[in-house]
Amino acid sequence: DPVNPPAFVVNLDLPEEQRWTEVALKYKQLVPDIYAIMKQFLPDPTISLPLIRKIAADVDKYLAKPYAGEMRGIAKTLNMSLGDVVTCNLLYDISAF
Amino acid sequence: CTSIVMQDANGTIWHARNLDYSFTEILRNISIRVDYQKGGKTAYTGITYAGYVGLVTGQRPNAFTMTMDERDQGAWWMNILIAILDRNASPVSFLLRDTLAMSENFTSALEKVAYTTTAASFYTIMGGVRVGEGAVITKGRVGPIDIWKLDAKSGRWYEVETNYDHWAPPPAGDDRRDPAIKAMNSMGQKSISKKSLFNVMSTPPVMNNKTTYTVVMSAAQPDIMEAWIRNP
Repeated sequence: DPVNPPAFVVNLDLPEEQRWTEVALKYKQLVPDIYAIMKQFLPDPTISLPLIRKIAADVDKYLAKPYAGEMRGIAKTLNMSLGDVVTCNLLYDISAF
Repeated sequence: CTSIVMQDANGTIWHARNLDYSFTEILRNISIRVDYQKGGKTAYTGITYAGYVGLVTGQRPNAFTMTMDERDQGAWWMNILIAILDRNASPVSFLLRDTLAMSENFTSALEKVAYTTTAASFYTIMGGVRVGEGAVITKGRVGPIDIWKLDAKSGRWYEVETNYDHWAPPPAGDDRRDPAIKAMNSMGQKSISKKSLFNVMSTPPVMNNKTTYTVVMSAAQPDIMEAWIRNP
């Protein structure tokens, strides 16, 4: 039977880095796995991954607020590289072709 | 994906969508509903995946609803190059969330989505709160390729978008459009409800093995919004 997905509040009054902490902690076991699987979906990863790392290395320059800060917060909570979080958040833009 | 925007016999706009994607099983497990709140009040609501900060499904209450369907055009390296070289180019899911956050009505949301440069091409399906406020935007990287608006007076009381340009036939191997049209015609304009739309979106192959969630929403009736994780 279909079930409703769990509901969360993202408080936009909080600093960007803290907004997703509750969600990230709740899914700490699952999200790193999906990030690892999604990376395999990248087209021509020997070329695309370095380009994405370039964006991740200077995320505040390439991605507008509040997204850079929110992804930084998720990476910190999950103890993951910011590059992995950025990769999966840009997956549509990379894979739509 | 399949998105349908429609106008019922009373002039109310409704919007339904299925999100289909690879990694289906794990995405079902991280599907979440998020109320984005300011000052303790919900500014907008999205259905998304844990760890994904952009939005491809959302509602700004009493203003508009919007969904994004994938459009596979161009080359991946061009998408990344645009993201790196053009500071004004927005990743698609960030643009949709920005629009939900900043645009106050259907018209301004449509303008923002249609005329913002994006890294990739895509379809946006939008519903508003007034008669006729429904549209499918076929978006190229630098502007709209086509804006297809509801026109109930001419008999176009709904529009179905999957992952192909609406003016071209869908590929024989992935025709979810015609089954969706058949289900909508069978339901009829006078019978639109949350339950009947859920049934339309549950019709194979509109719902298929890659469907992660279904959403029904109506910006003029924000409490209608409901999402279901699907396990066909």
